[in-house]
Amino acid sequence: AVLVKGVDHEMLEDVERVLIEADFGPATFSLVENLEQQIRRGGLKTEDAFRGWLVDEIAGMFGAGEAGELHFAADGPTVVLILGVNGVGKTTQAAKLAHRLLRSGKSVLLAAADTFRPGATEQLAIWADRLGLPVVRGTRGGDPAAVAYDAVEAATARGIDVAIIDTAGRLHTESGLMKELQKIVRVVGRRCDGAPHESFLVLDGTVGQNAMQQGKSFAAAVPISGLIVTKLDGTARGGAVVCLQREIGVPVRFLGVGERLEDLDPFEPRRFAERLLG
Amino acid sequence: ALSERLTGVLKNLSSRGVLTEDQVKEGLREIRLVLLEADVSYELTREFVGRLRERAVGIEFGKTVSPGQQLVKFVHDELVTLLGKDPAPLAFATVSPTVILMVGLQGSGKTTTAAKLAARLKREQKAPFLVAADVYRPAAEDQLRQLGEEVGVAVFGPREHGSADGDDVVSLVQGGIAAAEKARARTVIVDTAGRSQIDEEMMGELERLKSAVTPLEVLLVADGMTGQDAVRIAKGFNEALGITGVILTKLDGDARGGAALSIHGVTGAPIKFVGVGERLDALEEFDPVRMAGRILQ
Ligand SMILES: Nc1nc2c(ncn2[C@@H]2O[C@H](COP(=O)(O)OP(=O)(O)OP(=O)(O)O)[C@@H](O)[C@H]2O)c(=O)[nH]1
Ligand SMILES: Nc1nc2c(ncn2[C@@H]2O[C@H](COP(=O)(O)OP(=O)(O)OP(=O)(O)O)[C@@H](O)[C@H]2O)c(=O)[nH]1
Ligand SMILES: [Mg+2]
Ligand SMILES: [Mg+2]
Repeated sequence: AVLVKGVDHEMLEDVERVLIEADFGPATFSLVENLEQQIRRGGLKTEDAFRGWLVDEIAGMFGAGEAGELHFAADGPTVVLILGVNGVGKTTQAAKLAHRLLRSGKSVLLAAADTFRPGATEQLAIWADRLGLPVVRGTRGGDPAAVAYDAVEAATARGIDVAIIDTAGRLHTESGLMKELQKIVRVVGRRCDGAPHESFLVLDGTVGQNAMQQGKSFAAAVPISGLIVTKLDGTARGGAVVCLQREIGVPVRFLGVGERLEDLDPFEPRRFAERLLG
Repeated sequence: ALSERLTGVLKNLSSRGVLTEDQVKEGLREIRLVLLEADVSYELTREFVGRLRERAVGIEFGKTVSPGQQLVKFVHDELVTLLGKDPAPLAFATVSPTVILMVGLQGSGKTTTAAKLAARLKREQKAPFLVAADVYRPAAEDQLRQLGEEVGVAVFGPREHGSADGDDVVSLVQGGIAAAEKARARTVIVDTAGRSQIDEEMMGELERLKSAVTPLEVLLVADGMTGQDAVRIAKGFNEALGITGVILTKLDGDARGGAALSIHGVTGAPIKFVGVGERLDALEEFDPVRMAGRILQ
């Protein structure tokens, strides 16, 4: 092999730092080793070339993009389930999705199936009100599966295109709460063929390596059709999602980039990779 | 567990009782991986491993303890020191009321933790009072009000403040403190809106709030699952406000919690409590020994 004189170890260390600090995780080391090999083989000669290679590699770790379109049901309402651990942005993303669908001409119904947390139903109801949408609610402490069922019922009866079901935050380590989630999935599936047609696992953009446990546990419990990564308008890079989506074979579909209704971007792998590298 | 991993890499040890430089190198690589997997910051991990490198070569191990175990104990003790091994209670003013400001990123657990803190202070007979100063998030006031009711602590929010100064958070909080004094409360816990440390306008609001009400405690409430961003978040909030204490939440999950090290390392502020559940009694005093064990598991 032709050795490139002095691979710049400081440069490689910088790349390592950038990736780790972006939460890319332990996969950083083999990626940087790969980069070093590419340089040694003489394939990459400039800083731009190194970066271009990295963007290609990282973007390539995602499947082909499924740019921002929902998978609609063939007939009847499309049922969309929003789930994830506490505080990641589920309720807000549910509202953003509703907004996006309304703008594309669909009719939407929101379901406040978080019957546990104080202020949860009120929070979604305010978003529904701002959007001019009906919201299906239950009683505080009531069965969330019943709310989900009612939502599917209502959407079917009124010929509404999409029912978005917001659920309570739950740690994937709480088996009782995971069972509750499975019941919600079962119940809507019985009421409506193929439901939930979309189930989005919402991840906080600041999440570290725990993203892997979250993703694996939720995916083992219920079918997940997509990932939504939020709060990427801050300093978080969301790198933990790269290895996760590859591990569980679930595509990243949207990115939350702010607290307003319009702050939802369809996922784009190259753009994400560029931002990851700073 | 770290000890098994270290025993694994150090298994070809000679029977002489001292770790060689090569063995240390292997061990340190493993320790580095463990720390990064646990979300300890890149910089801190680097410094930590660097310090270990100097001290580990020549470690003698006795016949009863394997070198792997020895190294683990070493790392564990060092971590405990780095996490701040002296217990740090909440500060209380000699002249009431003591004002405690809860700040942090969106969704970190501030509102829930404010109520948990109120419950705790009530038990400790510190006469707490809650101020709902998040005027942005839909139903934020509702949420704190319901929580306040659950723990039996009064809440002052936009509803009491009236809409005249409805949008000025500073005047709302001042009104809340006045109401607390009138109610003979001795501690006032102020719940604020989640915000990013790079949002100049929102950070400006906190700075104005701090100078207006001079809180004795500015508590950074941070999500225990935070990764490398913990450093940036902590730096930003600390540089703007001066953080006096940290509460790490959602540690009832399986996140390793390396953010604890990063946040304490960057701010120098003691981690005072950890949130371990959604119930209002799920607040524990920080225990650095347990935290070190969790990070290294
Ligand atoms: N900056 C930013 N904040 C966001 C984003 N998405 C949500 N948030 C904020 O994050 C906080 C939590 O959002 P919620 O929608 O209540 O989160 P959740 O997952 O429903 O929370 P729980 O139901 O309590 O588990 C709120 O302050 C939101 O405004 C985003 O993309 N960017
Ligand atoms: N499992 C668990 N959940 C927690 C803990 N602390 C808070 N939560 C949950 O995390 C979610 C967010 O909590 P909030 O108190 O609304 O967070 P916040 O920081 O006030 O959010 P914003 O005001 O939007 O910034 C809620 O579902 C809480 O019940 C904890 O220690 N463990
Ligand atoms: Mg919610
Ligand atoms: Mg709050």
